[in-house]
Amino acid sequence: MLPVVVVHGGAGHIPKERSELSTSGVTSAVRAGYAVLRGGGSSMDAVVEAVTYLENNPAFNAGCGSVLNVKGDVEMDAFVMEGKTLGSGAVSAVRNIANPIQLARLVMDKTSHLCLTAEGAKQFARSMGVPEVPQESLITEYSRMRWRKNLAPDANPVECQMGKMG
Amino acid sequence: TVGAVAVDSQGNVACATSTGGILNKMEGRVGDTPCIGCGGYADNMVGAVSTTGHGEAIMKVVLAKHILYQMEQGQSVEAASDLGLACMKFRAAGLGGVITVDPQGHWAARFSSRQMAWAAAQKDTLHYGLYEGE
Repeated sequence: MLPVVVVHGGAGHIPKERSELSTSGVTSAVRAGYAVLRGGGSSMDAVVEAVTYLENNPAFNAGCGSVLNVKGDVEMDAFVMEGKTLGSGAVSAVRNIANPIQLARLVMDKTSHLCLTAEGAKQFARSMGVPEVPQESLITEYSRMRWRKNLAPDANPVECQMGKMG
Repeated sequence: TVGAVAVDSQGNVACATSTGGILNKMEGRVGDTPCIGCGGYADNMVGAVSTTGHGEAIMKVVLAKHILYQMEQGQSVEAASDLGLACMKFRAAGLGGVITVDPQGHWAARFSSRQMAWAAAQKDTLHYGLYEGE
C-alpha cells in the first residue's frame, strides 16, 4: 500500500485567466497534505490540512472566495469522514467561519451527531473556541462580480458555474 | 467546491469536502457536500471519494457511495469513478468530478465537466491537471 493524497479544486468552467491560479493552488494544497502523511500524520489529518489550504486560497469556491447566495451572503457546507470507524462530521449553511472543514472535524470528534447546521453550527463553533470572522473577509471581488452578473433575470447560475452540458 | 482524499501508512482512508455552494443559491440551500455518501464517503474496506459539481444531481445518485459500490463489485478506481459520473449525467443531467482512492493507494481524478483542477502526491511525485487527459 502506498500513501497518497489527492485534491480537487472544483469541477466546472475555469476561465483561462484563472487556470494558473487553480493549478498552483491545488499543487500547494496537495504538497501540504502529503507533508502531513510524511510526518506520520493520519489520512484524516492530511485531508483536513489540504482542504484548509484550499479554503484559505481565494481562487477557490470554499472558505475565502466562496460564491454568494442570492442575498449576497456567504453560506458554506463542509464534510469529513474517516474509513476506519466510519466516523464523520459535517456543517451546513455556516457563516463567519474561516475554515468550515475544521468545524466539521470538530463535529466528528466532539459530538455524537453527524451534521450541525446554520445557527446551531455557529453556537457549537463558539463553544469550541473557533473564532468568528467578518463576512467581508470571505468575499472576493470575483465572487461579488459573479453574483451581480447572475442577478440578471435571464441568468443561469448553474450553467455559469458548471458549463453547458455536452 | 474543494476536496481531498488520502490513504496513510496504516492503510486508513479519509475524505474531506468543503464548498460555498452554487452561484446565487437560495438562502438556506444545502447541497451535496455535507450529505453523507453524496459529497464524500470513506470506508477502509473499499476506499474514499470526494465529489464536486452539480449538487442536486450528485444527491440524486448518491455519487460517492455509488462509486464505492462499483468498486465493491470489482471495478477499478478509474472505472468506478467514470461509471458514477456517467450515471449522474444520464440519470440526473448533472456534470461534475470526483477524486477516488482505494486502501492500496490506487487513485483517480475524473470529471465529466470541461475542467477540474486536481493534484495528487504519491512516492514523492506530484501529478496535476486541469483538462481531460492531463
